[in-house]
Amino acid sequence: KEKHKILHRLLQNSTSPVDL
Amino acid sequence: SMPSGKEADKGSSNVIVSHLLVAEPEKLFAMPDPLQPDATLRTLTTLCDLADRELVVIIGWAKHIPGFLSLSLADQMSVLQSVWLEVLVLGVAFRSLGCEDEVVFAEDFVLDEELSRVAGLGELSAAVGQLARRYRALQLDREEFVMLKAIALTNSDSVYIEDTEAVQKLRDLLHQALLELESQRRPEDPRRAGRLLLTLPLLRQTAGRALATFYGIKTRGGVPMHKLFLEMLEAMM
Repeated sequence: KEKHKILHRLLQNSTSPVDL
Repeated sequence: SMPSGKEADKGSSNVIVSHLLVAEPEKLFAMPDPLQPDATLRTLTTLCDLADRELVVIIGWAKHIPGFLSLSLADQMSVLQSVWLEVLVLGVAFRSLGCEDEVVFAEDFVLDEELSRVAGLGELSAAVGQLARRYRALQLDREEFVMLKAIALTNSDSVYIEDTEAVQKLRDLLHQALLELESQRRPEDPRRAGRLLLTLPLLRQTAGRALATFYGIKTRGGVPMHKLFLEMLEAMM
C-alpha cells in the first residue's frame, strides 16, 4: 500500500462526492 | 414530474444514465509547450502530462459511479489500478469518433498517422484508431459512452479485489441499466447492448497497447512523468 500513496490519498480525500 | 405506469418501469436505468451524464468530467486541454523545439519530446511530454491529469479526473469521476464508494478503500484502489487505462482509452476513442485518421487525445492535441509515427506512437494510435472505427460503425452516442465507461470501471479482473461479489453487484447494476436503456430506445435492435459489450475485449487490448507504450517511454527515460502517473503504471506491471 505504501507504494500507492497518491491514489490512496486521492480516494480518501473528500470521500463523499460533490452533490450532483 | 413523476412518471406513472409503464413510464415508471423506465425510471431506474434513466436515473443512472442521467447521473452518469452529469458526472461526466469537463474536457481537458493538453496545452503543448510551443517553446519545446524537439517535436517528439514535445509530443511525448504533452501526452504523459495529459494522461496524468486525466488520471486525477478519472479517480474523481469513479467516486460518482453508483456504489463505487461502498467498496472498501482497498478494493477501490485495486479496481482503479487495473482499469484506469481502459477508461482513459475509451474516452480518447470517443473523442476521436469524428476524425477518421486522427486520434484526438484532446481538442488541442490531435495526432495524425505521421505525427504519431515520428513520436513512436504509431502502434498506439493505430490501436486507438481501430477501437474508434468499431464505435463509429456502431454510431456510439453519449449515453452509451457513459454507460460503457462505467461498465468498464466495474469490469475489473484484478486478482487483488477482496470483495469480488460487491464489484459483481455494481457490474450487474450498470449492465441492467444498459439493457434497459437500449430496450427503451431501440426496441427494434435487441442485440444493441450485446454489440456494445462485445467491444470490451478490444478496449482491454487497446489499453494493453497503451500500457506497453507508456512503459516503453518510461523505460527509455528523458520524458518527464508525474508521480501519480508513474505510480499507476507501476501498479499495472
